[in-house]
Amino acid sequence: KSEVISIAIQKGGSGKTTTAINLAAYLRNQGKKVLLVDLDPQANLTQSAGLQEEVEPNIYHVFKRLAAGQDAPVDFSLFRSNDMDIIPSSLDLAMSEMELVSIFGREKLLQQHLREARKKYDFIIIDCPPAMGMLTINALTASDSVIIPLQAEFLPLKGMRNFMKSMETVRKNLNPKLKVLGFLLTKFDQRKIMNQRVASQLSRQYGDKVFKTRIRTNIALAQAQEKGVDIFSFSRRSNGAEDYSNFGEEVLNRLR
Amino acid sequence: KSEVISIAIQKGGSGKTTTAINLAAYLRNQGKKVLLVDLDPQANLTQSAGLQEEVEPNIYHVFKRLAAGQDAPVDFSLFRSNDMDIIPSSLDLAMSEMELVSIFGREKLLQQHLREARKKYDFIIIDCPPAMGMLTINALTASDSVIIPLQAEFLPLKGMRNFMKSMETVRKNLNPKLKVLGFLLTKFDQRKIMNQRVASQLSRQYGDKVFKTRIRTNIALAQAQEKGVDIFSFSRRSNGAEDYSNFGEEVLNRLR
Ligand SMILES: Nc1ncnc2c1ncn2[C@@H]1O[C@H](COP(=O)(O)OP(=O)(O)OP(=O)(O)O)[C@@H](O)[C@H]1O
Ligand SMILES: Nc1ncnc2c1ncn2[C@@H]1O[C@H](COP(=O)(O)OP(=O)(O)OP(=O)(O)O)[C@@H](O)[C@H]1O
Ligand SMILES: [Mg+2]
Ligand SMILES: [Mg+2]
Repeated sequence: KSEVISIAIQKGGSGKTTTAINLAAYLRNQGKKVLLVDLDPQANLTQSAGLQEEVEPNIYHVFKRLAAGQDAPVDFSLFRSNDMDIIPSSLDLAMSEMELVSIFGREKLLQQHLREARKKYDFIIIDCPPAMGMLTINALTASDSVIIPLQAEFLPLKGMRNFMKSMETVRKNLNPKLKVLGFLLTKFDQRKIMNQRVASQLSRQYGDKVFKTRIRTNIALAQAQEKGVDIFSFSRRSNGAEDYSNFGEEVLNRLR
Repeated sequence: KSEVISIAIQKGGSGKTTTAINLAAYLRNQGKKVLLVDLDPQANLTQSAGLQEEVEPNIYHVFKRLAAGQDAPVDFSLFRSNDMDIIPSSLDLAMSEMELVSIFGREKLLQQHLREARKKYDFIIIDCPPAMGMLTINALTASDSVIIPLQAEFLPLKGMRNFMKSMETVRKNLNPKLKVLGFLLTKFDQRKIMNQRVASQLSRQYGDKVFKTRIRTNIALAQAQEKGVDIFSFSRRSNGAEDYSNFGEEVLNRLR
């Protein structure tokens, strides 16, 4: 039985892509079969995995085929990088938002595409764009659970509440089994009072839903992305590797 | 003659909202009449200006009226905060992306709405969402120039090139006068090698288009947003106030 997890929040720069690739790498290192899906037209996950962002076919072509009623098997746009399978994205995906508007069952295209993949992988991790549009709705509809990364600051906390409202709507109308796996604080700096204050506000409001692990600010995470590798391959002893390893362990514990 | 400036890049967390409110405040302090427009469904600019994010009528209602062929005068959804006029946003705006798809002239709705406002204000500053969708296209079509904020890291630099391609398309098909006012490095830390390296890569590629001022990382900028005020009202002696003041001066010099 596979677990499909979306990494989502509409606030930009929350650490969605960084969390997607490094969580996936942790799970791979634990011997799990992992599939990454890049659902952001920016193609940052594709780039972080070391692929060119205009690689084809990609998830845009999957949506096009499915929208036209054609078949798109899982390996139609499957690539391999960092010992993990990935369905890449490209800038073309920005067109899907508009192209899918009038397609019947448009919210369930990704769910349909991943039906086969669920039999092959232990985990499917979906990186979402910074928006609550058709792409993120497709991801949430296809998912069993959601991880919500956010910086412990004012604007991200404000945005999180709106995100929860939109997620509720998806749960009610499209995917009743969708659950919040947890909130992950990223770029955390223990010395910043605002980080501490927002962290305790979040814990007061959501209790155990907030992951105990906080991802500390660590430039190695950005350097790994530049090299196109995950943090464990780039610098096993970095804070980033330690934090994402602890986080990965918490994720596995929550799914037992 | 007024200057309409979009603050845009699809990379999330680049400092678009922080730049919009603080550039506008600098221009206000120089005696200019300024209008802020929040074109992001997250409504971060609305929140940073101290307004509630569900305030109505807002830009969503403007688009709805214009799409229905009705009139929407400038003061239809005008509020005042921090001694500046602002057209706020709300979560409803996320629906506009889909609602505008089949509307004739959908890319020019904001341009149409701001025609009157150009006579009243010296500057109109538009905060864009982290996406290259219908909302950002409306902003670029309505604008004279664009300021592109980005962190000096790998993913933002990669994303910037795609953004420039999309901007070219808008210039060719919708707004031939659109110009890049410049690239602004945000959350800059002189000690980080990656920041220095990306900064010199950007200067090599775009020369004088890169603003000399770099906005240093400064928690006061986030604290000001929490209080709903601009950095000059919050902490006049902070690095954030100094940097946005120097930046504002550079903007005025480029427009002489
Ligand atoms: N813990 C961290 N420490 C330092 N840098 C980080 C950390 N997490 C992410 N980053 C950097 O911050 C930037 C934003 O992170 P990332 O791109 O993962 O966020 P995102 O939510 O996916 O952004 P978007 O909204 O654009 O999709 C990137 O340049 C990334 O390298
Ligand atoms: N120079 C800075 N120093 C410290 N924090 C900053 C700075 N600039 C912005 N921030 C903070 O970083 C976060 C992201 O900035 P901001 O929201 O302005 O970016 P954005 O590009 O508008 O994001 P989005 O893509 O979600 O619209 C905010 O919490 C903001 O307070
Ligand atoms: Mg991302
Ligand atoms: Mg913003």
